[in-house]
Amino acid sequence: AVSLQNVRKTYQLGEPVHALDGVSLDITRGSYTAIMGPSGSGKSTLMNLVGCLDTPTEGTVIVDGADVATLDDRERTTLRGTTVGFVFQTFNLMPRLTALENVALPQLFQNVGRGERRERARELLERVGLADRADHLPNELSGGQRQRVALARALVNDPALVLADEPSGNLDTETEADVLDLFAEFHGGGTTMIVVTHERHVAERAERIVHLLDGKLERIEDLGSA
Amino acid sequence: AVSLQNVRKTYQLGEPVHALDGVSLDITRGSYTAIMGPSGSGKSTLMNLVGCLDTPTEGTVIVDGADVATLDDRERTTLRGTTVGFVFQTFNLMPRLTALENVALPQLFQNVGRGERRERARELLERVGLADRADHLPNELSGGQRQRVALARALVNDPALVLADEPSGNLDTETEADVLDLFAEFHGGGTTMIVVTHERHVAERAERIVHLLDGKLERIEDLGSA
Ligand SMILES: Nc1ncnc2c1ncn2[C@@H]1O[C@H](COP(=O)(O)OP(=O)(O)OP(=O)(O)O)[C@@H](O)[C@H]1O
Ligand SMILES: Nc1ncnc2c1ncn2[C@@H]1O[C@H](COP(=O)(O)OP(=O)(O)OP(=O)(O)O)[C@@H](O)[C@H]1O
Ligand SMILES: [Mg+2]
Ligand SMILES: [Mg+2]
Repeated sequence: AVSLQNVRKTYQLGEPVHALDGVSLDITRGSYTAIMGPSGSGKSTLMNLVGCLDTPTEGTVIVDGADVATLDDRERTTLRGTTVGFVFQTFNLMPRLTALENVALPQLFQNVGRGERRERARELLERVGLADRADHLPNELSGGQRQRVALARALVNDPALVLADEPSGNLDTETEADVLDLFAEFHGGGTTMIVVTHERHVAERAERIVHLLDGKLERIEDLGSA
Repeated sequence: AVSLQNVRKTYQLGEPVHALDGVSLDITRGSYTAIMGPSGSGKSTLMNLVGCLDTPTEGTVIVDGADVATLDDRERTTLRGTTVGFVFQTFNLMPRLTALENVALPQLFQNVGRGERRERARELLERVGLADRADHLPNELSGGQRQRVALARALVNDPALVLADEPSGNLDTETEADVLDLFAEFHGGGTTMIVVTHERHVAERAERIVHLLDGKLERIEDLGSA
């Protein structure tokens, strides 16, 4: 489903910053991959490339058969809206929409009527334990509640590929367990999962762990399919 | 140093939301307290009251001998600038200032010259492993790097009280260990520490753990001074 070939992402800030420094990686359809590595090692940068939010400085990123760099803005937006569900490290909720409206938003890419969109959004909010926060704005929610709204939003279109960047950093053990079960459920339904995490116990729910270090692929650790 | 007496924080959103539902708690000067509890249980709300960013709906919050509700805006701002170091769950960095400038900023409350402010800020950035990121803007930093800048900023005035809301949610194990050592060092120097965390191993660095549940104080767990 996803392939990175000799990918580099370099920022010019006086001296160049090699956020990704030559990464090659294949992610098969329906697999469950965790990504670990020190703060600043390039995890979010990698996720942004796979999620078509950014293009590499060098190398090739292929998502669902398409070379991301050859797509125009509209094609990239469509790919993101229909195929990719992204849980951002900084959530990125729309501040003037309620939790329910935020979760319902990606469905505008589908041919789904308003009633059905609300229904589906409400369902997912319930799965992340936020049924009673549907009408709250983001600034009327706790950190972990915002994180869960971002999560529900990423899953609402039942995307082929889910990218979750630190999805449980703000969640207590119990709430995190519910989220991981939800991921396992989607994975069981055929969704390709890529989860960035700092926590070993979260990474161990995947089939393998990709370890990044200073923008490079340090090693791939196989955990075996459960 | 800090005392909460029958504190309530209620939001009126159609039906009332009891973010804090009658909390009484004493925090002695120089102590190290961790706060744990499910997502949405009132931890950040409690921290905002102690940090004088907010006033209770009912009850009394006393910080450094002063009843927070009786202070005017200017007095509250001064108290925050000189006495309290706050690491926010959402970092709240100034987007147009570099990492160094963000860390140096609280020192404007002190009678410290510009050269000395830069020196001190650089020192702290080094302690959190970001010496080589001093000139980056927040959007040129990774999630964990922003978190560490927020941390350094909270410590720069050597405040009497440090409030850290989920200080290591975005940090890998090694970086987190450095941060916890830094906290231990400040605590050893007499600083009163209050740390909100979802992770047991972070909470266990404190002398006791305050457990919140649905806006109430569920129990206090004594860990004994190390
Ligand atoms: N402005 C607001 N209006 C209405 N409800 C609010 C507002 N701010 C917070 N809340 C609610 O108050 C409760 C406590 O929020 P708080 O941010 O203190 O939780 P928390 O313990 O820090 O959670 P987390 O671990 O997820 O960060 C939550 O249920 C939240 O929905
Ligand atoms: N716009 C930018 N300009 C310059 N450097 C950048 C920019 N964005 C990111 N970086 C740098 O690229 C490196 C990789 O960043 P990235 O966000 O991918 O790290 P990460 O592995 O996600 O870290 P964390 O675990 O802290 O979230 C970091 O060292 C960061 O400082
Ligand atoms: Mg990141
Ligand atoms: Mg919180």
